[in-house]
Amino acid sequence: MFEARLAQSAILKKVLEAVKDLLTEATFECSDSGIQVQAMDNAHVSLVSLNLRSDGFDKYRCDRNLSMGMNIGTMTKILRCASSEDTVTLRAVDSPDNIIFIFESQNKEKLAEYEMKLINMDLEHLGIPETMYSCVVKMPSQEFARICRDLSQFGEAITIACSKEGIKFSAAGDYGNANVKLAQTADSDKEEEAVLIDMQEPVKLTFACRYLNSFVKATPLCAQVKLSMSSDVPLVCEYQIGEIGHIRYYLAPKIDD
Amino acid sequence: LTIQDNLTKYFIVV
Repeated sequence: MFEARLAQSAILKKVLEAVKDLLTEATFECSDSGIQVQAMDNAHVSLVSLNLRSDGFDKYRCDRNLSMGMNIGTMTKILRCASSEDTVTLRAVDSPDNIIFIFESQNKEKLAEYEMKLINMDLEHLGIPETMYSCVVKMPSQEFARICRDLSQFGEAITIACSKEGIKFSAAGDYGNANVKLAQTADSDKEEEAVLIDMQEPVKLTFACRYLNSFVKATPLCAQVKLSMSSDVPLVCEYQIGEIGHIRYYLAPKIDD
Repeated sequence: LTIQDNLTKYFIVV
């Protein structure tokens, strides 16, 4: 028996919105410690790694490990049927063909159940090597989303250059070029508005806008985003999900031909 | 000219 309950479906709704652009199908691996998803997009350029810890749920029970293949499009449609304040419960038997989503309104007067067929998927798990990153930048997630959106108008790629002074995003295309520099905040009263740079060595890397603009769909999950970069390795773009877990996106850089 | 690199080059399939 697997059962996981969240007091408010808003978190799960946001998680689905944050992955649906990149993934069509994904395996949800459920164990005593929580729910994990690790899946690449079809082009094998980016990877989504989602971790929801069991202690972050209001109720969590997982008698035996389960790997449930889910269609992300269908799951997104089902989550859109829930109000943000509804309680959501995921339920499955031990060798499931289906998963049930149960939405209960706050006043308990409305109870909705949606059953979704599971799909068989080949499990291809990637081992992500431990990496010491040359630059780790924490910045407001809305600012990052804004910069990705704005610079996407100029080119199909954004170059991120990080040094002790700050972080610079730039894009160039047929119509011109653009760059946005953010300095490290000296002393921000509000943690959420801070730009913090932890730099060992300066880095300069180029990434496709299309993927960055998919990652920033996670913006509603967290006020801050963490970007970890080293030369010639994938970018890690991380959003904390409240007290329950995190979503990490990995993106292969664009390299010189 | 830049080309898009692939993730599987960096990560090991386990």
